[in-house]
Amino acid sequence: FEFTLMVVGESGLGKSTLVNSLFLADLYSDRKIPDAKGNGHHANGTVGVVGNGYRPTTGARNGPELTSQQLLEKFHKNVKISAKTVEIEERGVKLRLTVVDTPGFGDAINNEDSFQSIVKYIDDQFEKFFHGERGLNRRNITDSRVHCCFYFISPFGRGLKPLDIQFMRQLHQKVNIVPVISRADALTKKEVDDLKKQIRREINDEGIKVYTLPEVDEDEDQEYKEEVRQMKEAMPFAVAGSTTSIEAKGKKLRGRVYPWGVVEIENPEHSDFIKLRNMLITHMQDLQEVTQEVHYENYRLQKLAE
Amino acid sequence: FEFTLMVVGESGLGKSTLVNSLFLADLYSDRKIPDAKGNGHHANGTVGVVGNGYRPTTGARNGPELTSQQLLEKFHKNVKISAKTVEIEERGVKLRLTVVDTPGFGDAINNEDSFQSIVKYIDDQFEKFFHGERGLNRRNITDSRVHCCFYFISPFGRGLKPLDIQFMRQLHQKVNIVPVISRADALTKKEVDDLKKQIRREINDEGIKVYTLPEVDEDEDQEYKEEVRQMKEAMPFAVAGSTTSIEAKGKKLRGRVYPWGVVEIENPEHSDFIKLRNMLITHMQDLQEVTQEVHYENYRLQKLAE
Ligand SMILES: Nc1nc2c(ncn2[C@@H]2O[C@H](COP(=O)(O)OP(=O)(O)O)[C@@H](O)[C@H]2O)c(=O)[nH]1
Ligand SMILES: Nc1nc2c(ncn2[C@@H]2O[C@H](COP(=O)(O)OP(=O)(O)O)[C@@H](O)[C@H]2O)c(=O)[nH]1
Repeated sequence: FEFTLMVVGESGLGKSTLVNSLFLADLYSDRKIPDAKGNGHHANGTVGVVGNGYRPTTGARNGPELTSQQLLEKFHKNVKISAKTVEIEERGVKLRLTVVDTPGFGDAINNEDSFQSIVKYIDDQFEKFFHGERGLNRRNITDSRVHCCFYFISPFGRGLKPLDIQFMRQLHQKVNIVPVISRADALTKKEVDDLKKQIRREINDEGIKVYTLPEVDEDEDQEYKEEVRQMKEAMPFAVAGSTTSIEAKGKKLRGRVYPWGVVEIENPEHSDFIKLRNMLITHMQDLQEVTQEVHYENYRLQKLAE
Repeated sequence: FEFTLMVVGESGLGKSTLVNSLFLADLYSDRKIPDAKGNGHHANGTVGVVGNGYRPTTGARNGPELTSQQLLEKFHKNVKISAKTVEIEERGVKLRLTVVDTPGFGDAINNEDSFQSIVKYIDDQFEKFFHGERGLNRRNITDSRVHCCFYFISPFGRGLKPLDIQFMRQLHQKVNIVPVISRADALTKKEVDDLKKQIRREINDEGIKVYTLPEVDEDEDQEYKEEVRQMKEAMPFAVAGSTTSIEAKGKKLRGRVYPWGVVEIENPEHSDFIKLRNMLITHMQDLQEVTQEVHYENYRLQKLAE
């Protein structure tokens, strides 16, 4: 089973922690974390350089004679795309999971074109598949298309930010977007509910089509139907992630220890982490089918029309 | 006693809550809160329009023929400056406090010139004072100069963001900057300590001069010397603010109630709120003197040199 998951959001929203928590795998152990100067620090402490890092504006200040088009071209180099593949066993099924990371998104002073290299990456995978299925060896095409994109929303906003709306409008016809309220342990229960309502309203008003769960088959058992109903009601999921194990209530749990209490990420009263995890696992196949039949199909028809 | 405090930082970092908590006054009750579409919602629910709101980019997309200079001019209209004055009594002293708010800072997709209208506002106050003290009626000049600027840093960063560094470099020679790690209840104790160290290191490396507490007079009592020493050690302050009263430990406290515990903003184990408040009150006069003798003096000498 091959699956490609893309993660998008500003730095520090807990993307790598969440992905590692979801699959209990350390997909990010060798990652370079750029500091504000654009120097990449390896997780082990050594320093490396990371592309344009965080200072695209230094290029743009070279003089007022740049056209806005040239400015924009310089800026859209901020977002690096990096894909990592791991073999995981999930509920007895061997899964070849590719995680596509997009460091730099939303982190610069000017994020006008944050979405561009992401759109290009998605289209490139469609292009590869398009050529593959028209070629001689179509039984052996690798499917590198992005099946799902977790879009991380800051818990501090009053709803979606302009950057969030811009991203989703540019990408909702290209990939299954699953918006996630990140680091939701920064919010009280009421704040989570209000923020979810506000985001749902804005997604509706902006005509954004995020990934929606399909209707449950009539012949599924009642328990599963109820589980899916609760998932739908909880979206967008408000998650807290952690790779730290702590001792609480006499058992080992994953969580975060504050002076005033302990957040248990798997406790549904504290976080939608388990709902998100179950949603992803039970709907992996649907996410692939929608990618093939809707997003890729759009691309294919556009290519044929050209 | 007249004092002007400016607050700067992205929307949602708790600026108005902190200011209201500091002075137990509701300085923001009639504020318009723009949503991502740029519609302003009054705190009482009615809708009003707020300037360019959050969509300056729509103007910029009118065509590629804009020069980068024109683009920049359009963008720097995002930050509105609004000043509100209240009369407060603080420890028996009547205080005429003006709070200068800067909504829109850091909220757009392109924040290239977020600092510009702020620099202009500060210079305008210097200009007013400059003319005032050279005029006939110099005994009655109103001092509207900004004495202190709280700069709110997101607790999610790995240190300072490029926007934070840009702002502080543009403003540190014009106003006393007090950087504050906002909504610090999103961080564990260790994360707070690490972030403080990282920010102090970056402020040093970038040559940024934030407001520093003056040496304590030798003849001050030991208790006060110790209090100031602890303040210095704790900077940049990591604060949580709240205007919600809660019952805890049998008394009324200000805090935030989570499913896993209660943050008490006045508890030094939970937040540097009390340190920040005490620092501001005990150093109000020093903040004014530094403004007069350093920041305004720079401005005055530059004006005379022209
Ligand atoms: N409070 C809280 N902190 C988190 C959460 N997820 C990650 N973190 C912490 O936030 C910091 C940044 O996390 P990271 O996963 O590296 O963020 P990324 O830059 O989006 O990949 C780390 O110190 C994590 O321990 C969360 O759900 N809640
Ligand atoms: N967790 C937490 N929430 C806060 C804190 N301060 C304010 N808030 C909440 O954050 C939201 C935005 O606060 P507000 O003061 O309006 O932010 P502003 O946009 O920066 O003025 C409100 O729901 C506040 O209750 C804090 O220190 N910690």
